[in-house]
Amino acid sequence: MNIFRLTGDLSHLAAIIILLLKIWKTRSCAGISGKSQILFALVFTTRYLDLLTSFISLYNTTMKVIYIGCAYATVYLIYMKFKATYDGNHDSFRMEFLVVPVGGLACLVNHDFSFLEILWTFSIYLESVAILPQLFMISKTGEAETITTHYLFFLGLYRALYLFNWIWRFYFEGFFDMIAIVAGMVQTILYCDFFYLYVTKGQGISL
Amino acid sequence: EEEVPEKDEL
Repeated sequence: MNIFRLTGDLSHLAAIIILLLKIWKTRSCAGISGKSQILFALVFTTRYLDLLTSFISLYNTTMKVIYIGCAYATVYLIYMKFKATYDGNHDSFRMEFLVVPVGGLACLVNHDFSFLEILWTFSIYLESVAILPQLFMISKTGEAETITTHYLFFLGLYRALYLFNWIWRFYFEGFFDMIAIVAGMVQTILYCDFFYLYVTKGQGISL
Repeated sequence: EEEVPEKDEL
């Protein structure tokens, strides 16, 4: 564990909690892409199946359970509890345009053609593009609530910190995972446009 | 046979 990975995980946790609290407190998911949240729930489900097969640390297990729990709770709030506030017309990105190519790529480019490894690779590739429906929705509505921009900021920051974590781990531990690194770069690059607006505007954002 | 990097990250 290193400082980049720890702050990255905390940033990710902050993003997930911010979103969940925003929806719960305002009792509204206006401006939130339910499709991105479904994709994140799918990312965590396919990546954390190893909860059933291996124990790495209390921290690792605890965080995985929290991530999965919050992801499904968020999807539940959007599609069930506060369904009336879900803006389906603007959340029109076709998820199959992401899931199908990512699924195919995971079968072609992976470290090992085994069930868990393919699912892990699928989750890594999917996570790198899972935010697209949300960014697409903001570009369609033309604005985003301030709290939503904080959610996106911490979500984008987490994988950027992971890039530094991988530099650290390569230098100090010789750890190197090309699949995670390339996908992490793609994921972070997708936020660049948003980061620029977030830093320059500070307030509500129009992509 | 490619060595699979460990999966100790979230």
